[in-house]
Amino acid sequence: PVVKRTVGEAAQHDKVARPVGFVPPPPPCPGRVHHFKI
Amino acid sequence: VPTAPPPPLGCDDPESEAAAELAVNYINDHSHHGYKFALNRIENVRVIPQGLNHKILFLELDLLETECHILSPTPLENCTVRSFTEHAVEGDCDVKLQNLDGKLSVLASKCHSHADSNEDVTRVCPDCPLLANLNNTQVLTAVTAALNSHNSKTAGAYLKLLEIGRARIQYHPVHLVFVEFAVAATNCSAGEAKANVDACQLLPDDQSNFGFCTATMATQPLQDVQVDCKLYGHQAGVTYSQPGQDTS
Repeated sequence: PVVKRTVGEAAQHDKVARPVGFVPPPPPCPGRVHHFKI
Repeated sequence: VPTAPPPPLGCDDPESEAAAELAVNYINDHSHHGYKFALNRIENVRVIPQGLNHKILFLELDLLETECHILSPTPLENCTVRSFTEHAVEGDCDVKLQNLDGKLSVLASKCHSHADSNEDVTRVCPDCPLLANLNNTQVLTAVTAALNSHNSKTAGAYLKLLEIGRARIQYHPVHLVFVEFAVAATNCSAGEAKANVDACQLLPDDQSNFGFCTATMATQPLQDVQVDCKLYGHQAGVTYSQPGQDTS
């Protein structure tokens, strides 16, 4: 039988897959501002 | 099994930072007017592999104007970035580099500079003087008065104007004109210049004594000029191009 999976289940599954203390990497660009942005 | 492609280069990666540092030095070394620029942010980096140990890098850089004139011998790392309240000037640069056998070199660069908007400066600092056009009458009057004032008081070489670097005008609470300009020593003393100023010639580039002056002119109630000129001294290999003679 075909069962429709809920979005909630998928989100939960995704959370479990990440190791404890996982910090997403910063976006590769643009880089840090050295002085100030105008 | 083919190897996985390397991860994309991040803007804050050491390789990007090294390429940006080289690019900024290249840009300053190839500029003959205005001020030295310092790196503010790497906006983007793209790497195109060319083969074994060879790749092309495209950098988008955001630079900020420093207080060091391009003719100043002060190393860039010792140059202060122009503060926001002094009406900052930004440079947007596209730079093409190559990394061949681990050695980085700049192939080309293209930059555009623009001042921060008057509205941005005024919002943060309502009374701060704003940048004025370099051909503004008040600016030209201030520069002329300042240089005349310096030349009338100095016992050293008669100085001629090379270029006006920047100028700001303050209207409140008192009317002031702030100017900065580059100068070069001539083969005349101030006394000789008084007799025949047209005979005073800039020294050849390899002997030139370049310098930089800052001045403030008040016009009300009376005209008053405060000027401070410093000569950089002899510098081998530094040249100044007359406006319109640049090749890059």
